[in-house]
Amino acid sequence: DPNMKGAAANEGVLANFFNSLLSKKTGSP
Amino acid sequence: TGQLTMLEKTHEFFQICDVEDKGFITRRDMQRLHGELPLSADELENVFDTLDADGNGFLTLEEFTTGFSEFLFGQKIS
Repeated sequence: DPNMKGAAANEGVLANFFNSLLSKKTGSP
Repeated sequence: TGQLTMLEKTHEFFQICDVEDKGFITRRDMQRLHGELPLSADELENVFDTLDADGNGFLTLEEFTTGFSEFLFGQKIS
């Protein structure tokens, strides 16, 4: 199902985005 | 208290994107994060489209919060 595939890809990119924000806030040295 | 912390975090993240404090995030605001975050312009576009549930071109705090909680739940499940 191409739609499922797209949704999964979006989830990954969303996770990437929020993880980046989280590490930005905690501040890497 | 966990819910409050999550709301605070969401608000912080929202403000990182909404630098002009408009109360919403545009596609352009999202592209501004390119360079600040390790995501490509394409990925940021993808994030915007995913979060902008009604597709009106504006990301409200509500849509942003929904996306963030989906991300948190997804993390827990997987």
